[in-house]
Amino acid sequence: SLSDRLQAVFKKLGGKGRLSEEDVREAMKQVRLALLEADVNLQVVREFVAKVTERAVGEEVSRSLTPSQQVIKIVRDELVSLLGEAEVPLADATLPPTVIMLVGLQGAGKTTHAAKLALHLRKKGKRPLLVAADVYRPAAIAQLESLGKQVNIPVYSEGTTAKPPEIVARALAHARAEHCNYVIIDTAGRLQVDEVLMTELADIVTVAQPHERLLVVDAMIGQEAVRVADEFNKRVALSGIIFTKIDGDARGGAALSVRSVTGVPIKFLGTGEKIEVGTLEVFHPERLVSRILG
Amino acid sequence: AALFGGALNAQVWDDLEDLLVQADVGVNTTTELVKRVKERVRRAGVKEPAEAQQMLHEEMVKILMDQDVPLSQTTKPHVVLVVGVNGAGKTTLIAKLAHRYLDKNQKVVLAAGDTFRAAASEQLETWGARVGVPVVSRGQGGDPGAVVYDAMDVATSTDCDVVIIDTAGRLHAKVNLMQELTKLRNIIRRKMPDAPHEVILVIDATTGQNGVLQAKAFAAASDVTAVAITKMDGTAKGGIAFAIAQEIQRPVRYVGTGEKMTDLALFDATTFVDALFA
Ligand SMILES: Nc1nc2c(ncn2[C@@H]2O[C@H](COP(=O)(O)OP(=O)(O)OP(=O)(O)O)[C@@H](O)[C@H]2O)c(=O)[nH]1
Ligand SMILES: Nc1nc2c(ncn2[C@@H]2O[C@H](COP(=O)(O)OP(=O)(O)OP(=O)(O)O)[C@@H](O)[C@H]2O)c(=O)[nH]1
Ligand SMILES: [Mg+2]
Ligand SMILES: [Mg+2]
Repeated sequence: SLSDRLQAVFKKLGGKGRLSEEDVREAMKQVRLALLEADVNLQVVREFVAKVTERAVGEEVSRSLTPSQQVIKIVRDELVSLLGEAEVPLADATLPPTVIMLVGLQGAGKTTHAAKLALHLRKKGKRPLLVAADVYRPAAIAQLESLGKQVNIPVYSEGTTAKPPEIVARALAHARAEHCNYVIIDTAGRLQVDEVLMTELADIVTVAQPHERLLVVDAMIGQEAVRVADEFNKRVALSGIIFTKIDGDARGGAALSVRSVTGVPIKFLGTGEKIEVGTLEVFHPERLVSRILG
Repeated sequence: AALFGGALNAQVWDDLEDLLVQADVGVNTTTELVKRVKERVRRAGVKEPAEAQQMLHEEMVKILMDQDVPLSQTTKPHVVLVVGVNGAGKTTLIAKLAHRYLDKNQKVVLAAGDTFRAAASEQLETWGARVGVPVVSRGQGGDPGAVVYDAMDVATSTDCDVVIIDTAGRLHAKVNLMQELTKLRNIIRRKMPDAPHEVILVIDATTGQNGVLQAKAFAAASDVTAVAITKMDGTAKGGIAFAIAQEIQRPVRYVGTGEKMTDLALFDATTFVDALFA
């Protein structure tokens, strides 16, 4: 673990009254290693280590902590602060319906989390409508309809012949007619470099004017997280992140990468396949810090 | 200090390391590779960065080629089990494999072994209809073992060449789900002694270091015979393949290059490494 490695580093360097620049640099090699193993993007690691080095050098070694504990504390604090605030609320439009759109790479967990969000909102007394805007993936609509049925939430779909922006336009009209105050749009997975599909996404945004544009990111994603998040953010102006599959053992360093490249808040963590209470957690940075540091 | 004279200096090595780390090769594998190449460079007295990079290419190709085993299809039906974490691309890969076998005039049947996830059977059935192959399924909530049993019966009785079995995505950290996978593999084995003849582990090209843990766990639970790397049409380089190949000592056989049934390539180590450096 990182604390073991840091203890080994400081043992070699011996006890001192202040953290010298060399001590800190030696310790930072271990921090850098831990973060890279956790899949934090290389550039983000560099910036993070530079920031922590600056904070740590010259710090008075606390009487209650060993130097390695001191460095870990600084690293943890910095990680918590970078990962962002806990419990940033979902938009709640003054003129309903509030429109939420889920976007992201293939297989990230969008369809599953559209249903989880709908359940979460219903538990809060809202009246959500799910919209099946993925006309490409075989049985994608059946999947969302099945999940909606499981939790008794209506799903608006038009099959696969209509174009997603048109489906969404009519879904909004339907939501208003049915007095649904939340509309959750499930979109098809797409590569951030797929020009046609990224343009389609921008078209959906134009039509739907979503109050929330959430990027759904799989916790096991590696270095590419930065490029993916950056491009989605440029095309769709994200308002939040949902970080999924953290019930696995992926370290999840991508959370730091995505957060630092977009500046957008992580709003939810996905922790389970089932659509039930407990598989969608409201974000708390501490929830990710220990696993990222290993 | 610059170990080499001229242009092949520490900066060159740093840049090469960065490139590998950013391609998800991982710090340990990168360090190993660079160490090996530096030694070769030293012994051969290489001065040019381009030559050093070429040696790095070769060492990387070697890691992958060391695991290369020719694909053999000697029994009928040839039973293929497809496994991997959630959303990696298993079901889509199966459609692509079915299409490939059909193209070679082989008779194929698919088994909808994911009886857990919403619309998983429908998804495979839709693919089966598009590709033109039958699908044995029992819908959501059924017993995966029963589906697999039925499918193998159908394969034998209808003289199929290949039966490809889809399984539910599962996070390898979930012990009970991995045990379920071992159970499924044992059911296949009891039904037909050398089956499954292939167990394909599906890995998403965007996967980071967790990919090694996935490979380890799936290999232990189901005796993975080969790896398929999907979504290589994105910007990810699939660099985790090197650590995976070394960890489970199995070849990468297939590469997913898109969402259509024709978006399947046979793995070629040189092409893969070239693309990583592109
Ligand atoms: N364990 C676990 N599995 C999840 C989680 N979220 C989604 N999954 C699973 O991941 C797989 C992919 O989820 P989907 O919701 O279909 O992903 P998607 O982003 O809609 O996929 P595309 O529409 O193909 O782009 C499914 O097997 C889900 O059950 C999670 O938080 N934990
Ligand atoms: N771009 C691209 N997308 C792919 C590729 N392979 C699969 N996909 C997409 O990835 C998503 C997930 O594919 P699935 O085949 O459902 O994955 P899976 O492993 O069966 O998922 P679960 O059964 O839920 O665990 C779908 O949207 C596929 O179209 C590929 O090679 N390239
Ligand atoms: Mg989906
Ligand atoms: Mg599947």
